[in-house]
Amino acid sequence: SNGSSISWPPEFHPGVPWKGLQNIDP
Amino acid sequence: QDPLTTTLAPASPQEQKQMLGEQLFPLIPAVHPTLTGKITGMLTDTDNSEPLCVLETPVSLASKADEAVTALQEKEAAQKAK
Repeated sequence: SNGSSISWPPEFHPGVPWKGLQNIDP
Repeated sequence: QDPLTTTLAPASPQEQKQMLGEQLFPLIPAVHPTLTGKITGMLTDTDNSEPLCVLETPVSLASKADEAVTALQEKEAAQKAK
């Protein structure tokens, strides 16, 4: 699990496909 | 006759979020020079009506960005307390 490195809220980057909450490891 | 709404209509939900994020991102630094990606992410990750409202009304943008920053700060404080 990499939940400690990626946390809510997901960060938006222009030009990078947005995955929303899918970016977050539950 | 909102061009953005018209553009969003045929797009998939994920494409709609992407378009809204791309529109919001350059506006955020005007109200909060830091945390642009996070604030955009928070606003984008809500129901589409919210980022659409923010895009249409600058007053709403400042208000929502403030809410987002407050929520982030509370989350950071909670994490530090652990």
